Amino acid sequence: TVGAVAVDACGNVAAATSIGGITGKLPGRIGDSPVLGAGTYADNESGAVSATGHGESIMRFNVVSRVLALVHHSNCTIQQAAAQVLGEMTKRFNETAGIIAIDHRGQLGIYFTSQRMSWAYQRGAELHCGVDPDEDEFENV
Amino acid sequence: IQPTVLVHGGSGNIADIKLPKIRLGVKRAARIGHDVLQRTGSVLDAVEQAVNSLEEDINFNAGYGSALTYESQVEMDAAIMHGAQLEAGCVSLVRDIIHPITLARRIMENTRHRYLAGEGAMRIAAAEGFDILPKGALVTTASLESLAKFKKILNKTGGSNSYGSPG
Repeated sequence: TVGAVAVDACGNVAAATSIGGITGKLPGRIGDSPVLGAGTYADNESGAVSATGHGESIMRFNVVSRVLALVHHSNCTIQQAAAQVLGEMTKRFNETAGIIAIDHRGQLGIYFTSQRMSWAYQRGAELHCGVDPDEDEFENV
Repeated sequence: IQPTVLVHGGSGNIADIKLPKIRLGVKRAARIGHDVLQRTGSVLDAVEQAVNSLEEDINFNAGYGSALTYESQVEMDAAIMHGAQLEAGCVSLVRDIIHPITLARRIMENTRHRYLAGEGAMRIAAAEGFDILPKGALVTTASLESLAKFKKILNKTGGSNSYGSPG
């Protein structure tokens, strides 16, 4: 799966997710990516999220909706919300996932329960990138 | 708020040998998205162009380089959403176009629906002037090898692994 989230100076957010699916899937199989609230969602009142990982589990757990609901209705940061929801999903289904997120204040969430997830973001002249947990490679562009 | 574009290129057990190209791909996508955001001021343009970049990159499971069905076909899904008015467009079971995310956006903007799949989605692609590629054009050597490996494992385990590694 690939995905992107963005925020502008006014707090407008957007999300996009695109996927080829799972190797060896049955024809007609649809995962979480195109399902709003499962793999993709954006709302200026909370934030924007794109998910990746085990689609059947992400869809059943409504991962992205849960993350944004936590941000909207509690004092969770988007990073805390991501960690909580993905932790719960992995506990319930024994499957892994990852998300990228930006909340309506511009705070970022990058979290995954899988071994690795590739991500990158640019903010001003700073370009950050990572693949392994806690990795944050930084360069000026 | 400082304008920001954040991208991902998928999760799972990414092999060490793939890392340099994967890092390059996500960094390129973030830069493209950020440049578009700076130039147009549109978060929707930014996420679409960032994802377009990854769909064109053979190293990611989307567009060119997508995972294959059991019958060696590419079937892609995508969704795009803007947070201001909760406008959204979604597509499923899309074949033979390199940018499903752009098709999702066209469905959002140019149809009375928000989610189209299969033949209906492909008709919109044709009507919107998408370049419909020859059958199999999005299939890569790597995706064929992954499918062959998956089928081999499936035979060994007697079907206990119902799907390959997740996207």
